[in-house]
Amino acid sequence: PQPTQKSVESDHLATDQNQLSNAGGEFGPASGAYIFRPDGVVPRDLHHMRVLRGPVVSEIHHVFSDYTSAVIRVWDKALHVEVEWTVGPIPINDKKGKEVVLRYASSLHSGATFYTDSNGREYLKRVRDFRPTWNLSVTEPVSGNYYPLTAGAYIQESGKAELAVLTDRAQGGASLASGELEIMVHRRTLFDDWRGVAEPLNETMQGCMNCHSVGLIARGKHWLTLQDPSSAALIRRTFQQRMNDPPILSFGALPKQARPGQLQD
Amino acid sequence: HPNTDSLEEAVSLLQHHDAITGTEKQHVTDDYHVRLARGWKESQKVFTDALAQMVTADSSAYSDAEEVPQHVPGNRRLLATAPHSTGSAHASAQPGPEAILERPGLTDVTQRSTAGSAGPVLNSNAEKVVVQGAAASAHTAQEVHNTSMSFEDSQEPQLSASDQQAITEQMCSAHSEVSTVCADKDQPVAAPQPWEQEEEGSNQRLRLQQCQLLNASVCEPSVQMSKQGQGFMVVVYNALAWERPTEPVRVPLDTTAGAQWAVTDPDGQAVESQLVPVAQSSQDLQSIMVKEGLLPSLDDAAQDELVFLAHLPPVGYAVYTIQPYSSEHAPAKAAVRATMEDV
Repeated sequence: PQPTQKSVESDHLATDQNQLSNAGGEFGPASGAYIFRPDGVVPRDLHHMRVLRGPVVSEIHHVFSDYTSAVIRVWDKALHVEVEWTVGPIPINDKKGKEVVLRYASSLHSGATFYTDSNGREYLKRVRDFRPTWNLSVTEPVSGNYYPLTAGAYIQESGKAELAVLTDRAQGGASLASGELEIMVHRRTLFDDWRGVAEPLNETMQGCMNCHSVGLIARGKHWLTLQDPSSAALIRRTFQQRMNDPPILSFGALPKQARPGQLQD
Repeated sequence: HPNTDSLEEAVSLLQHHDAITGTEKQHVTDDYHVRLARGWKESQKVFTDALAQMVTADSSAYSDAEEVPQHVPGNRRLLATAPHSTGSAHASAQPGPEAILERPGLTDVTQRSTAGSAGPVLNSNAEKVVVQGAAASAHTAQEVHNTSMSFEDSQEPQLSASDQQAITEQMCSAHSEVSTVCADKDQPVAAPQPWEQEEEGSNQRLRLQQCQLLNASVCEPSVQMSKQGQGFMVVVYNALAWERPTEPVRVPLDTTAGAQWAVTDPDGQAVESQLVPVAQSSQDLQSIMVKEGLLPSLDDAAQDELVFLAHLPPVGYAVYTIQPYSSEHAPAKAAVRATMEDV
């Protein structure tokens, strides 16, 4: 009877900024390689959702299809939302190539402007369907608005809030509508687009060509931060460093006679 | 000595725009994978040796109590100087960059809590190196001898033989499948796993192992040790030059034995932790990897993860202990299981 509360919050996320736009995640495949002209409807059906709550971390397990899912985590004391996406093996039995995009929709009024990083350094201003140095005739409404991301992208509602998406690897991203940021996370195509190496992007797990073996599975993370513009850059920059240098774990059996607290020494 | 040359070479090749966009030919992709895997494996050796070299001296290394720097809670002391340190017992010279650079990894980075200490203080009053790390650079060759972290016999109370026997029997009875410890005397005891400690006389070699498939919740040491109901340690290393007070750590765990688990921090204080089932996508990933021959079996794949927030010092590590929970071990705090709601 009660609609399940789809958002999980940490104390910071709810109180500090007291603005938690319901940034939902949705996948939408596009088709092509370099030049992608998405066709077909973005699947909106959410197959299955599992909500886990605990004192250290709360998670939402989203399953969108049998080859796209995401785990959304909010850690205690966290200032960010972690989205661990898993895509693949991308099916091709329908003879359609697919490029899977993770799109974050928010209630920010960011207009046509968004920002993307350049090799982790300064963030460059981007305006949809526009080039600062010549009059652009828009022939590719989607790929013409995608830019390379190394560390992240963000949108801003001036004076109100900034939504940033930080990536753990080089990806392509765009903002194709106000309040939205989308990032391409994985793809599998069947036809070459005559602009590359005369080979479709059809990697398989065993590295065998066109044997329709299992396509690659990709898994990665995005961190979402929602901050007041005055503090956003500090959070965004330190978080992109933390994303780039995650802690390295090493495991060992407990030395005998050692008690917790002595191990450090 | 181990180096990262092949990783650097692989990454330099991967600067090509095709590699960044993944639009190269398949066989080129496979070549990139081979080079990266080789480079990764090699740099793990460098990392493990460097970690072995980041030494801590046991507290007796200081001339007297007040010398031991006051720890910011969770701020860990990394201490080492040449065995024949010339520094006076009380000097704690501000490190010139050359002081830090000249012995990478063999430097004390003690973040003193005293006022005004802007950055790490090179504390030159340690009398001895407790640990011999790998000669990661020419500077330290004459100071270190082998590649093991050797613990001097600490003055800590030793477990008596009877206590030890009691713990062993308790563990054997609780986890009959434990092989190494409960093996019959006449049965050859299995060779130590790469993460098990080796006793060499009074010294112990600290043996650590990384897991390359942590993002698929696959990790042989943590899964095998938890399967045997054996406590283990997680050394969490922070490469950034700033403290990370609440860094999430996820440890794949085998919970089939039904044991409860507890986490303690480097000071022996209980840490709040939580058991979370791995996502269906992880389980699917694990099965596909087995089916495709990328994983020998699901033996090292976990269905649960133990998560906690670690407090990490700048350019340093913190050692967390994960042990079966027992109320006697106060102030232990058993990991709670997340509530689950399917929609």
